[in-house]
Amino acid sequence: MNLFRLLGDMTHLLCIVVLLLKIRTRKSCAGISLKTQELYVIVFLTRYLDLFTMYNSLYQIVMKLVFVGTSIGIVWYMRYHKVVKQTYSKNEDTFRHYFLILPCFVLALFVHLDFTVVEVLWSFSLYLEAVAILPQLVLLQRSRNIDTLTGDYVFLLGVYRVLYLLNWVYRFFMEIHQIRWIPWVSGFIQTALYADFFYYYIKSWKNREKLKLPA
Amino acid sequence: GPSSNPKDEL
Repeated sequence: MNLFRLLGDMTHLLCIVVLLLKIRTRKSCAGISLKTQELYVIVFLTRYLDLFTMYNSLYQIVMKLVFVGTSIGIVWYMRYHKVVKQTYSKNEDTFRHYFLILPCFVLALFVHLDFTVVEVLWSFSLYLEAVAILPQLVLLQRSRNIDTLTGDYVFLLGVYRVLYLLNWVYRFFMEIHQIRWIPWVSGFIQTALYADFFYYYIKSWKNREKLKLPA
Repeated sequence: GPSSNPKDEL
């Protein structure tokens, strides 16, 4: 495991902690897309099917359990917690995320390493993760004022993906010397979707002004 | 050593 990969996983963990902190301490999920969080639950459940069958390392098992557990916990808070669910931006979170699931599944039926349940769902989870942030980005464009923790959460998600790209560049030259098309192309597209957000986030940080995405 | 396992990442 190289440093980029470790930093990437730690950044991913951090952004989930930031989100849980926001929800638990402020009892608010304003500006957070429930649809994106639900897509992440599907991403983790379909990707970690081999959690108990294929042993990689204790690190993998712990991280997978944390990602599945926290993503389900966040959806639970936003859907069922009596106080938090009142703060959900229901009217702005209108992206039809079901329109993302079917195309990713169909693509996985055609593009996969093996035509088995685990492999098709693994590919599906990679394609879905690539587009899962879209409802959240659309919601940010609609939000008049984005609170700092929400902006930080999305920024850290983007940073985790950039670190994974750097991890793949490192592994290509130093380790595997071959291209893993499915995760790398999906991951590249996923990271590219943050470019616009990164620009406005860094601009708002430099100018010390509120984060605002153009509609 | 370089792991050939394509699922060695999260």
